[in-house]
Amino acid sequence: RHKELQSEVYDLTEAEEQLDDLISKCNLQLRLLTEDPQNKKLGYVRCQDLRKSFDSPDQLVMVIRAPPETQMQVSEPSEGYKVSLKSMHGPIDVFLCPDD
Amino acid sequence: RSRMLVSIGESFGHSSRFQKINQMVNSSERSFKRTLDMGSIPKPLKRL
Amino acid sequence: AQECQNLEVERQRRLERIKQKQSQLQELILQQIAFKNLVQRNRQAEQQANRPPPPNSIIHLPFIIVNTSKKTVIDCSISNDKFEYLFNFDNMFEIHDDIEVLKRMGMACGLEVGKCSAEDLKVARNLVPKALEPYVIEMAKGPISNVYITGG
Repeated sequence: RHKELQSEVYDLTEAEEQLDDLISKCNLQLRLLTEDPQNKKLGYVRCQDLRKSFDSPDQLVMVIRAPPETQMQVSEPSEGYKVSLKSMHGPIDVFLCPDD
Repeated sequence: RSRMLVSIGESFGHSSRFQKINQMVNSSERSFKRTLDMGSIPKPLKRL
Repeated sequence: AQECQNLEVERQRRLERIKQKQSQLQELILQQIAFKNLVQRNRQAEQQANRPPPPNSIIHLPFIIVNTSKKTVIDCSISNDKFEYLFNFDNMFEIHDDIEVLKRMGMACGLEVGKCSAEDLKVARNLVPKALEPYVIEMAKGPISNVYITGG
């Protein structure tokens, strides 16, 4: 049992190191992807995409575009449905997705 | 803990951060309280 | 016996960590596929239309959305410099980030729910580096719950 456990822990150690390597590579690839100027320009959704994604007609969809590190604070329902946004690096844009 | 704080403004964060917030907001307590309130005195509609 | 017990604890701990890292890697793979698909779709649409869409009809990433019933009354206070907002809803709402929208648009080829057609799987495999292909194939069968060790 001891020998079995030893080799299993060894295999799991290998697997975990392989995962760590893949995760860091993936994070790097994603950052390069989203920072590429061409991809930045083409990285958008259209209003109809939003409407299709939240398809029920009685839903209102509000879009919030904020600078990095903007703090969003949501209060407990018993205190009322409050959402506060606080930016340190620029104005926040909020708009409603228009109906058809 | 009466509120939750998240950082927004970056793409592709951890999607699960909003799952917890949505669970908290949609927890039954407040809506239960609201039905109680609604049951007693009908709230005057707020003027836009 | 004591050493066996320690190894058992170590084995359990590693299994937990591997599961957590596996779901983190799956989320990163989904995000990479979804973003690449979105860029490809928009590039093709612009080439067909021979022009970019009107600026006020598109929303660039990153963004988040808040959706609520149309009956909800929303009080909103905004600071003059638009650095601070305070919203007061009188009803429940939900918050989603851009990647959730891309998944709902089908940009992740259905991998997020493990429902991926053969065609979609082919598209998804072409969007990730070779080292990640075994994960994509595994994800296409359904969320990887067990410990999945690629042969590579």
